[in-house]
Amino acid sequence: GRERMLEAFEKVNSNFSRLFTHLFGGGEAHLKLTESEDPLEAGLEIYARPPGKRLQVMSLLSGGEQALTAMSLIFAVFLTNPSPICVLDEVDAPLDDANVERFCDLMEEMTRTTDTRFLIITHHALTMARMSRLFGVTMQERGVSTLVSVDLERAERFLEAS
Amino acid sequence: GRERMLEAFEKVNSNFSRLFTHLFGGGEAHLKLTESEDPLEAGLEIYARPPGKRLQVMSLLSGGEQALTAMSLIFAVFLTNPSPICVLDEVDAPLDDANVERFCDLMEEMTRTTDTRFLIITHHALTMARMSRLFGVTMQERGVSTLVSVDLERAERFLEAS
Amino acid sequence: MKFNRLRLSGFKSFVDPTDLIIEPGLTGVVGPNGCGKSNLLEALRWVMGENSFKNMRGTGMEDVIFAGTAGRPARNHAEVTLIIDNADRSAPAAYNDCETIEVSRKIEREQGSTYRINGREVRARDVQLLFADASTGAHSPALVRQGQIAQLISSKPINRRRILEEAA
Amino acid sequence: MKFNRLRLSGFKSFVDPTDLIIEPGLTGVVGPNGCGKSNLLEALRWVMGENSFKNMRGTGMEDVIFAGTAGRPARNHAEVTLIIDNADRSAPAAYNDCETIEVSRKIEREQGSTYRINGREVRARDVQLLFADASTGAHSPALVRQGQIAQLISSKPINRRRILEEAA
Ligand SMILES: Nc1ncnc2c1ncn2[C@@H]1O[C@H](COP(=O)(O)OP(=O)(O)OP(=O)(O)O)[C@@H](O)[C@H]1O
Ligand SMILES: Nc1ncnc2c1ncn2[C@@H]1O[C@H](COP(=O)(O)OP(=O)(O)OP(=O)(O)O)[C@@H](O)[C@H]1O
Ligand SMILES: [Mg+2]
Ligand SMILES: [Mg+2]
Repeated sequence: GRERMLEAFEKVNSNFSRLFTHLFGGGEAHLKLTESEDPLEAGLEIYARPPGKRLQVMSLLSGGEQALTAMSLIFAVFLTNPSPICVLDEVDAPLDDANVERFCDLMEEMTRTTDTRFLIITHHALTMARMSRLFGVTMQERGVSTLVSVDLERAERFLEAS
Repeated sequence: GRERMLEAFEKVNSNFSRLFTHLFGGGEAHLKLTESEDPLEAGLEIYARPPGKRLQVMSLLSGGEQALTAMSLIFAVFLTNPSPICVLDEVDAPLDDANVERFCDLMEEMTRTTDTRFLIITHHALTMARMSRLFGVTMQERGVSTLVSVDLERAERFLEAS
Repeated sequence: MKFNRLRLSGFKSFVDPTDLIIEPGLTGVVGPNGCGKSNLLEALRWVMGENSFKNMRGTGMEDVIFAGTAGRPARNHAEVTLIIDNADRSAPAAYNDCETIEVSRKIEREQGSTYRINGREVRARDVQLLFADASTGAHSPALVRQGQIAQLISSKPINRRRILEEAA
Repeated sequence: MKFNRLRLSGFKSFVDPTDLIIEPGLTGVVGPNGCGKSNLLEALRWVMGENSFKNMRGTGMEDVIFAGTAGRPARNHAEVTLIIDNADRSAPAAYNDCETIEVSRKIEREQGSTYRINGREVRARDVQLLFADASTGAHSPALVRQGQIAQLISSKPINRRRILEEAA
């Protein structure tokens, strides 16, 4: 148990630093096992420094910065031990347009390096435009959900019509 | 204390139902004081039914529906006892475009019926377009925030450039 | 193991049988507020063995059964089936000779849930193990619920460790 | 009482003196992630008497003092001033003969915070009362923090009651 945990930690940590710097276009981040000698009991501390800023506690980072940092961590775990499916429910909601594009860049990189299938729930037109395919969920009959496959143009009309 | 609380409750409840139906374009919602005979000790229960759906527990409502219901409640309190200032930090993040427009309609109505001054922090282009004026916060020098007054066109470029 | 399709019937707002095709790459899911997008993710977590009704945003597990609308009566049961392509023969031994694996979960009012793998009734534990071996499951960090992404950062260090265990 | 202007200096990422003009109607605040928008709301809540560093997203109240960047040294103090127009003479008696009311809060490392109203040092309590009488304050339901709007719905009934008390 302990060997595997330490080995996994090293891999996740190096993936995390790389993905963070990639997503933020600079800066630096790393993980630390804390609180106890036994890695099986320890907690996970996150240290992140966006480009040009001082190292701070995570809680001082902004909403968007926290979301991007959390994504770097989730995908770092992914790359260490890929999962057959990933579903992200409006993780792009706190991001500005520039970071939405970076998020999509990362998603595209993940599809090139893993076999994971991704379902991305979003309201952002920029994210929709970068998907390989789109499903629309509608409630033409109130309270009853149905699923339709849509093309991007129709999806954008979706956004307006609702 | 008790009289005032009951009186405030009646006013907030009637404002809340009206605002909910206005924001959702239908449906029905009301408040209930629960848990104890003494209104000073009671909790506040929220019942909401979006148009065409059955009455359900609040937790089953979607992210966007919860945000709109919460806004109806906040503004119901407002109308009962207007505050000189209101700041909303990305409350439009979970909303789809149609609901962003309804949210802005409500904000405009609030400026007509109260003297409250509103600061609305947003990433949504639709919300920006409905503001009376815009301030941009930038970090031209990394880690150092400055405030500039922007016009809408510049703000949209803001969104792209970041 | 590749996830191919998710079939819902009577599950939350998906009262009519609905198929979500899951293909390689990036599939976007869009639609207005309250139309049922997050319910899809919940259907996936539920069929993989989610046993806490709180994590399904309800007050009891029966809240996943279609509760009716102004125009339709409530249902008495709900069912979700996950169809998995096992052509690469990477499933655990017990199921590895099958080309496809169908995992389904059904709930009836007052009767609780039953799980089936390729038609045979199994325990919740068997389903949870099947997915744990494939580095996924109802609590996988790769299934990020709405509003949850920032929680990962703000939760206590000991809770964050769970995400590391997933990687081990 | 009408809020006219908020002046920050050395507060979080606003190291240089910055004025936010508050006018009637709807003022939008925009900008990229991490540029300091939420810090503005925190400055307003702080000058109105916020006494919990957790509600300022820090590990201690001194986290509101500019901590320095790659190119600038950290500061030793932070100050926020709120300029209020009292032309309608609606302030509490003690301050009602003034045309404008300036409430300011200053913090120095190792020394804690001091509050002033129109230049005179006062207690935190005095500032909190001034705003409570005007139906506002650091914990006003009208100041909705990022990510907090849905919390209002999901919190326990007894916590929701606080919002009613505001109305009473
Ligand atoms: N058992 C049930 N029967 C019928 N409808 C249900 C049931 N459980 C939940 N719902 C409905 O599902 C809707 C919520 O769906 P969901 O949370 O998936 O929306 P969403 O598309 O994610 O919206 P958003 O974009 O706002 O997050 C609610 O309006 C609720 O009425
Ligand atoms: N004491 C401090 N000194 C210097 N910078 C600070 C201090 N406290 C916080 N910050 C910085 O402020 C930034 C966060 O600002 P804020 O939360 O206001 O961003 P935001 O504009 O709201 O972003 P978002 O759109 O992502 O919510 C962080 O990057 C953090 O480094
Ligand atoms: Mg949702
Ligand atoms: Mg913010």
